[in-house]
Amino acid sequence: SLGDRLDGVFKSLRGQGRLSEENIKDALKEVRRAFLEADVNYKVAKKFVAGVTEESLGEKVLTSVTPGQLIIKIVHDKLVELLGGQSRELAYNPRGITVWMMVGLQGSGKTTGCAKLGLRAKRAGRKPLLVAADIYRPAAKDQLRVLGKALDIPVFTTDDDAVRIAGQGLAYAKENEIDLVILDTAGRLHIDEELMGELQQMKKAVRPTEIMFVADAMTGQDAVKSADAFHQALGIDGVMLTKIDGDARGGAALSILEVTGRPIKFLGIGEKPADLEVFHPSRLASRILG
Amino acid sequence: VTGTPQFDDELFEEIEEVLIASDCGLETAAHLTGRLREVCEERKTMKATEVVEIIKEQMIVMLNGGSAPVDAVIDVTPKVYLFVGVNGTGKTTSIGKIGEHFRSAGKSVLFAACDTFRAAAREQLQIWADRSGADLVSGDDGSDPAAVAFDAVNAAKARGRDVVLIDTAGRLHTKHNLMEELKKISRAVDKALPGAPHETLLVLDATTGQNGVSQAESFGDAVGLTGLILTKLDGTAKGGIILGIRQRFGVPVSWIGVGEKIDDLETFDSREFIEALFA
Ligand SMILES: Nc1nc2c(ncn2[C@@H]2O[C@H](COP(=O)(O)OP(=O)(O)OP(=O)(O)O)[C@@H](O)[C@H]2O)c(=O)[nH]1
Ligand SMILES: Nc1nc2c(ncn2[C@@H]2O[C@H](COP(=O)(O)OP(=O)(O)OP(=O)(O)O)[C@@H](O)[C@H]2O)c(=O)[nH]1
Ligand SMILES: [Mg+2]
Ligand SMILES: [Mg+2]
Repeated sequence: SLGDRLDGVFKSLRGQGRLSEENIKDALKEVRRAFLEADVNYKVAKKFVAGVTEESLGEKVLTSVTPGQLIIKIVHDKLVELLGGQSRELAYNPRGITVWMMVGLQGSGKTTGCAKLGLRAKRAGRKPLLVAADIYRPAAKDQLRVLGKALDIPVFTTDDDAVRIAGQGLAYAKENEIDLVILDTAGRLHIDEELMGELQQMKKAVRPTEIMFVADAMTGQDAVKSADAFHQALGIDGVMLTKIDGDARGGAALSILEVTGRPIKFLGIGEKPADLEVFHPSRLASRILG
Repeated sequence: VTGTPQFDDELFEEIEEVLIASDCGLETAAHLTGRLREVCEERKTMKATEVVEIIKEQMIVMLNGGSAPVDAVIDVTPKVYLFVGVNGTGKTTSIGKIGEHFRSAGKSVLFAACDTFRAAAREQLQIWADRSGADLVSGDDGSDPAAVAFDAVNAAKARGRDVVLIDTAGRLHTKHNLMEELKKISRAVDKALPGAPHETLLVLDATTGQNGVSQAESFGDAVGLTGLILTKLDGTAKGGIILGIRQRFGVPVSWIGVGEKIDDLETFDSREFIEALFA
């Protein structure tokens, strides 16, 4: 663990009374190693370590008998501050229908995420409608229909292009006293100009209250590229980090936060609709640090 | 003072960063750049272009050798492929593509829909079966995937099919009961046709970070892997985790996925892969 490694760095220096700048820099190298092993993007890791260097070089650490623990505390607190700095509530439309739009790379967990958010909203007394705007993936509409049926949540499907389906789903909601539309979109590559354009058009058509970027917790260095591209194209509002029930360290979370400035709001903790958790920064911080 | 010019250090650091940025992982990156330094000192290599060529060669050597090509013909019919991996990596889609690959090579193919859990999983595979002209054997929702696998292999034997491609539900390798289920599927296949599955392929998403290594380890321990399929290489991720996986577990890459359409399948080529990594 990082704690053991830092102890290792400082053990040989015990009884020295006061540490040197070099000693601290060695310790921070271990922090960077832990971040890279946790899949934090290497540029984000560098920036983070630079951000805690000044405090780590302070008198308190240099003269501490437990410098390793102090450095971990500095790093951990800074991580929690970064990860948890913003509200994690989903936005509701104060006047009119609320629209949540789920976007992200292929296979990240968007369709399952629609069911999860739908169940959560239903339990909170809302009337959600799931809209199946993925026209590419084989049986995508079936998948959303099956999920909706099991939850007794209506699912809107029709044959048209994705943007029109989204618009028609919204119109259907208005006609049927539904106050919340959860819009499922097809997974796509952030470098696919045509499909990213489709999302931009969809955004114009339905004016989402919240655009949720759904990202896989096991994503590696690429997380920065995809999150940045989606954010530049659409302006995402929040992030759902999925498959956190695995053993991926989840460093992608820090990379995504750093490059978008947008908060992680939810965690996918399993495959069933109930497997959704509001994000807790301190737990993820400990996990990233290993 | 070693006599090597200052720029060498910067170059080695830059190369190490390219490796880390490609998801090769710290250990593999350090191992490779460490070896690279030794070789460059031996050969007194100074030019940056030559240094880069050396590490590319190192990495290609690391990826080469190993098992027979995954679509090699064997003297048993049908040849059975089991597809495994964590959720959303592209197993079902890859089966569709590989089904088409075998069809165009003149082989008859049967798909086994052993994901009996996920919503519309069978419907998704049915569409791929229609597109690639393959048979499909499936069970009811929630039925025992091992029983479906057993039936599928027997059906392939009875119908004289050349190839069976078994789709399984995505599962996180940390879920003990799901890994046990996977072992049961593999045993059921062996019961139906001793020696099967002849290939067990881990489907890995190219965007996966270091967790890919622990996926390979766990799935390998559970059912034994004969190859990897690296998907979504049409994105910006480089898929460098396959180097660490190759080094630690000896598992080679058989196919790569380069898109969502039926033709978006390529045989793995280590030189092309490494060139793209440094591009
Ligand atoms: N273990 C686990 N599996 C999840 C989680 N979220 C989604 N999944 C699984 O991940 C796989 C992909 O989920 P989908 O909801 O189909 O993903 P998607 O983003 O809609 O995929 P595309 O539409 O193809 O881009 C499925 O097997 C889901 O059951 C999670 O939080 N934990
Ligand atoms: N761009 C791209 N997308 C791919 C590739 N392979 C699969 N996909 C997409 O990834 C998503 C998930 O693919 P699936 O085949 O459903 O993945 P899976 O492993 O069967 O998923 P589960 O059964 O839920 O675990 C779909 O949207 C596919 O179209 C690829 O090589 N490139
Ligand atoms: Mg989907
Ligand atoms: Mg599947």
